[in-house]
Amino acid sequence: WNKFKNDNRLFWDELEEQMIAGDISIDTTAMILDEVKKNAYSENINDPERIETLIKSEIIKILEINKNTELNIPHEPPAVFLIVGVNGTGKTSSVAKLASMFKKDGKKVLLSAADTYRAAAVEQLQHYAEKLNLDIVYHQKFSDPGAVVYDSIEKAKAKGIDIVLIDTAGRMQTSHNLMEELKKIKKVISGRINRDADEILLVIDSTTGQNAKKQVELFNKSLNLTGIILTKTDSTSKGGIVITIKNDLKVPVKLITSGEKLDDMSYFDAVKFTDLLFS
Amino acid sequence: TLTARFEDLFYKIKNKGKLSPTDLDSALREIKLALLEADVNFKVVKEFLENVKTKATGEKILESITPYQQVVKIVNEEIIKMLGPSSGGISFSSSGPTIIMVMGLQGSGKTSSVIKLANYINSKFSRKVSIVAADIYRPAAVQQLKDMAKNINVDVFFQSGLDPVSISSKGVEFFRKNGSDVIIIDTAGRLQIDRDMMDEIANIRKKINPHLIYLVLDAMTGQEAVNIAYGFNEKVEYDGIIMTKLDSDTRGGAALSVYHVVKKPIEFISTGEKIEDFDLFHPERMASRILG
Ligand SMILES: Nc1nc2c(ncn2[C@@H]2O[C@H](COP(=O)(O)OP(=O)(O)OP(=O)(O)O)[C@@H](O)[C@H]2O)c(=O)[nH]1
Ligand SMILES: Nc1nc2c(ncn2[C@@H]2O[C@H](COP(=O)(O)OP(=O)(O)OP(=O)(O)O)[C@@H](O)[C@H]2O)c(=O)[nH]1
Ligand SMILES: [Mg+2]
Ligand SMILES: [Mg+2]
Repeated sequence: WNKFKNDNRLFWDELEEQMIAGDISIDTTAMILDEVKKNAYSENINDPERIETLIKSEIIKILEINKNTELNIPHEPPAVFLIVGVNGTGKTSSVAKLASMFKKDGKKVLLSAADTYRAAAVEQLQHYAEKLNLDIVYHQKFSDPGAVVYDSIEKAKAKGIDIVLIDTAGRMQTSHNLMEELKKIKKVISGRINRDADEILLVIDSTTGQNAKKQVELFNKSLNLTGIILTKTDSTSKGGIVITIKNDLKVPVKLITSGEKLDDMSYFDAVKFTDLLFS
Repeated sequence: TLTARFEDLFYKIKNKGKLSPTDLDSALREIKLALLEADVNFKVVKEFLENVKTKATGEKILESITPYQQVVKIVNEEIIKMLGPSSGGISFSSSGPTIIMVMGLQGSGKTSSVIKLANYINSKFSRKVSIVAADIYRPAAVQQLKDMAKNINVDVFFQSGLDPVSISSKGVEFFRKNGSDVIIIDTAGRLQIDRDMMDEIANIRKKINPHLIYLVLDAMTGQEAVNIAYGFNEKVEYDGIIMTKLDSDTRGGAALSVYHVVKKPIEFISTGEKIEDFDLFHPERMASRILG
């Protein structure tokens, strides 16, 4: 067994490097390679292409176990989706893309501009509301985001809206007050619909490294995330950290965005994602 | 932290003399894990470990500290060295307005950094700063700049219907005539692999001939940081880097990888969303952060 490992050291090192280069954590990489090495040894597999296929299937296994990439739309409208994440990851544009996707599906969508803090955040979302001809609820700058959410859901009920999409301000997971603000928004939502928000999605930028795991840890602790939107997959970064996240924290990627156009959003495909990781 | 990682190894070492090769390998393994966790590029980590190994086996072990403490000292020194120089600040043009251009990936913090930089120059050097809004793509990008600029009493130039190259040159001319000392151009986020968008920024540079060009880079960037920094530099050579979002608990290994490979210094860091959350770069502080 040691001879097998050592004879092929350079080959295994290269595979390890490729996975690390894709932002998969070193622990997850080691775990996957150990599993593949065991199988390769017991089945006497020496061909690099077959080994790569084994690695890919291990990764797909991690991503697809307890597969839950469906978006939760309850029987009783409106469905309420809360979109959160650190600064600049693509929350506002993802809300717009989600809105476009649901609209194409014939759903009535309302946008909730709950980022009451950042310059022109409301105007940015308003642009999409106008473009897609959707209702949007917004308040004065620096007003309470909880109040925006309250009004949004009440208006949605009154107008027979199917889905409320809530855009929030970017924030670091280490900012206690801002995380408390999100918890408060979550309470406002359940107060209005008598159940938890149907989706609480953390937006993660593909170019982010190991910190993405810490983001999921803390956002999940505060909010109980239902899934991840992985953005900027059209960048050269592979977003491999989502494999570590799924394995260690069990939070699944539900959607990905691959560009700046409204239709650049799709449901997460584990096979496609894994193939790209090794391309 | 690296010292925390070494604590377990500390207790295992019996002799206070020279570091045995196996002990050094254990130490190097801990360093490798710490640096990869910190998002330092794996190729840079490899080179770094070689440097440390050479230094640790070559140096005379001091009497006053344990061999492992010696390694930590070497690691800290090497990291500081590899992070590049302390920021030299802004070098202004000797005649006419200083033209500064910023560029970077989508969402990296360009627009907010432009405002912070304008405020920094204004308050530190009492020079008249103006801003050109050359992002015609992102919804409400110009509004975002105008809203923030209003708070610091800075003018923003924008003209709808024009392409970014024309806006940039018209804006520079406008502010040159109205006596601005510094003119900063905010550009749209773009991927370094987007041919058309990289051509656009090269054309802006060609047209307005900036004195300073900064790449704005998110501190949370993972392994691709080197390729991003390299890709931008190949198409539009820049003078320095503005690293943003250092108020996050990200370790910031991208800083190490980027300077080591591209050799462009980090000039400024952004440490929050307030206008004053903007500082000159100091390698010692960054080093202790990367080591955790
Ligand atoms: N290339 C690319 N750019 C993207 C993608 N998703 C978002 N962007 C861009 O990333 C930038 C930031 O997007 P926003 O939607 O404003 O991000 P945000 O999370 O709402 O930002 P804050 O509200 O400031 O925290 C914009 O320039 C978007 O066009 C993507 O999938 N690919
Ligand atoms: N916490 C924190 N947030 C920051 C920092 N720098 C920028 N931001 C935030 O990051 C988000 C994106 O910043 P922008 O300035 O819009 O980024 P950009 O590069 O201009 O984005 P595009 O123009 O879409 O490419 C905003 O929410 C900013 O407030 C920082 O140092 N710390
Ligand atoms: Mg936003
Ligand atoms: Mg911008």
